[in-house]
Amino acid sequence: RPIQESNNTSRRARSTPIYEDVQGYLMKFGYLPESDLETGNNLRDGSQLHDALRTLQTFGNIPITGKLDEATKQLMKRPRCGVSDISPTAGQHRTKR
Amino acid sequence: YTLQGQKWHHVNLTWSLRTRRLDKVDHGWVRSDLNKAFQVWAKYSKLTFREVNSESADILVFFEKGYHGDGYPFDGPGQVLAHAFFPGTGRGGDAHFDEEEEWLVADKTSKDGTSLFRVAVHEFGHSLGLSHSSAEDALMFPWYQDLKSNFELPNDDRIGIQVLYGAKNDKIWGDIPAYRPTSQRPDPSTTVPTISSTARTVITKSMTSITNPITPVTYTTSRPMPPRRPPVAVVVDDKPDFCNTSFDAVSIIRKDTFFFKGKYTWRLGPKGVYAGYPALISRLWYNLPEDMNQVDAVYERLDGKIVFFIGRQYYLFDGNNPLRGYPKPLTTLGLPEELDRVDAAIVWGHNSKTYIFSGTMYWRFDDETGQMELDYPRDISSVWRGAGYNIDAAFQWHDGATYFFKNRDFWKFNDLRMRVEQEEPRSIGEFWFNCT
Repeated sequence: RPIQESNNTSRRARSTPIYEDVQGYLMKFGYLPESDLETGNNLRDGSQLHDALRTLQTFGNIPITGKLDEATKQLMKRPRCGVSDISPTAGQHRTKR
Repeated sequence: YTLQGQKWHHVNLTWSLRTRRLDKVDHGWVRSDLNKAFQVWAKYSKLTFREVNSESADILVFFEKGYHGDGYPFDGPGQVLAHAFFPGTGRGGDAHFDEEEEWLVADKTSKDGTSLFRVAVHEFGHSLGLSHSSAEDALMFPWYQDLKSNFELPNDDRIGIQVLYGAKNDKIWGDIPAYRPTSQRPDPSTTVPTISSTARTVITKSMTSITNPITPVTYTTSRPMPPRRPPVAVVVDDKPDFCNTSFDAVSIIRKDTFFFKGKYTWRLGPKGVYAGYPALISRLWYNLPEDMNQVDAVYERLDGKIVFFIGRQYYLFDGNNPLRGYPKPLTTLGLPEELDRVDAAIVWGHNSKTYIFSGTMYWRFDDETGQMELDYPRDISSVWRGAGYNIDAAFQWHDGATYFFKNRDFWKFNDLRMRVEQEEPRSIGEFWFNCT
């Protein structure tokens, strides 16, 4: 049965979940290769994540630390476009109607 | 700006809103805002947009939620608000907005809502062929930002759309002379407007080939100076090969090292040369003179402003943008009227003073008076021992040492011993660009 929502729940607060899945975010927007989704390799070494975070921080014009710091978390929470930053999302422009 | 690689091959585009039911907002206002967003791009390009009621319009606009059949599901309110497809057939050009967002239309504002116009103008940038830009004030920055009421298309986006589709009229072309359409360029035979199908933007533009030797400039000062040696450059695809060239200027700007040669610049960061370089200098610093064949010296002031020396004048930039009132003659800095150009300019970290080099002499600049200090100029060899005369470039790098460039070689200057570390110069290409 659907859970009845409280009238006090702020729509915006509910709508901005913290991106706990950092890898998912980085893959979604082109900072980590999505190929691992196919191979099942979810384990990445620290340097891969570090480099991906640095690139994200560079793109987002926030301090480049390579770490998931507060500024990066805030950036990841901001409303954004779904198109990939690093390269056109594979297939996106090729998909036929 | 970044071009995705695809573009429309016609400029009279049609669009259609295909969502009939919009729960929370008025259909008419939505269409009005979408039209307004299209007109932002139309204002600065040759594109025109016409709304039609047809499935076969070039750009179809949908409001969707969750999984909606394109492999890019929406995530409910917040986070990802929309996406769009780059130009092409079928789904190409279409824009999808997350129906579950709290969309605000007709310029309404709310703490909890999102302006449909603001998001639409970004998404339609994708529909036209623009990728995301890392320029924070650009419309194509991935994270949406509020627009000012007196909104004008930022330079980053404006140049991007004009490279793809040309500008609306000559007045706008006048702002960005390097980007005139083929028909308006003085010599069409030198024009190769290409867009890489692999994207990430390499656009070749109308420009004077630098394969032709640049005429040496001769000093006319009372103190005789030798004419500058013509630059030596091996040219591949009309761009100098950084392994086999001298450089006009080198400078640390925003912590990266920029190498300038002819109309091009390379940007060197901690991981080497950035992708997308060399780039036309005019793409990074707007409104430099159209006939500019080279810069003489560049440096970043302590206040972050960037100074370009070109011939007898200097230009001041705030980021990419030229400041009003420039260029100014070198004489306004207190340099002699006879000086045809400067060779190099640096802010020396040991005393935060600005040094200007030209020929055999150098000057020290007093920031308080805005003039060169008394007792200058001095002979370069008296202080910068081993650096030589008629240098091409000088800058202080992150290691604290000052580097002097001449022809294809450079000297590292030991700032504590005040002499070059070794008499024999080293190869610029090998050291700075890992050339073998």
